[in-house]
Amino acid sequence: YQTLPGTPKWGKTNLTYKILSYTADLPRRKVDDAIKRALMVWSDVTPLQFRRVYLRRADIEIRFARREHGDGYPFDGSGGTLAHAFEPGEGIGGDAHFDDDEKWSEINQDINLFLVAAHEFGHSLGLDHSNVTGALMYPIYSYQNPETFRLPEDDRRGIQKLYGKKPS
Amino acid sequence: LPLQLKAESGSSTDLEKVKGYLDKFFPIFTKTQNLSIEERIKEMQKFFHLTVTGKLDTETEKIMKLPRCGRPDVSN
Repeated sequence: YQTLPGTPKWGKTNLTYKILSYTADLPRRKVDDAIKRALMVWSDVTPLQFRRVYLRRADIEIRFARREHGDGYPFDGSGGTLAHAFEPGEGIGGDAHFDDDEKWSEINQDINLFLVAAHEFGHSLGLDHSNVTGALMYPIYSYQNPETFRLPEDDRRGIQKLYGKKPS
Repeated sequence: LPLQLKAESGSSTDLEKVKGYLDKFFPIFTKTQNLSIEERIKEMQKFFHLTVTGKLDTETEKIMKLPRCGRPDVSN
């Protein structure tokens, strides 16, 4: 695993998230559920806790967008880049953006939202890419059954390096 | 016309596309770094545990085409 240069991390364990926009590929409640489960991947192994907010600004703001979407890192249409996220910090820090030119799915072989979101939230929390094949933070997308997903050892060690273990 | 970088697989991959991939995911952070395209391909091949040839061989070209996260693989 790798942490980001300068090891940015959140100075608190109670974080908020807000879903600013949705994809038309999935019902909203399925997007809500995939995002919630993707955050739980990290809160299950650390003291981190995530609370959803609806009106005020959140630490992690989530949205679907196409091409140029205001952060200077335009998406590229279907294929290629699927999503990106920003390291912990004020403003855009922690935010995660998903390319809405992809075909987002819940359980089939299209691009699985839960898997990509879990990876992007690793960046939102301070992890960089891992070169360990099979790690969640490996940069290349590969499908696996989200219902049997377990956080790989490499990723667990990385996130616990930043935030410690979940109190028993 | 952009130089064509002949891939071993015989298909020609536009050098601009390869450079665009490397600029995005294996960026050069300092002006003093003056790496050749071969050196930059080697850096990518090392990260992905590919055979380090510095050439745009089939397996390297294949990785470049896979869907992925938009953040770079090397950090400043």
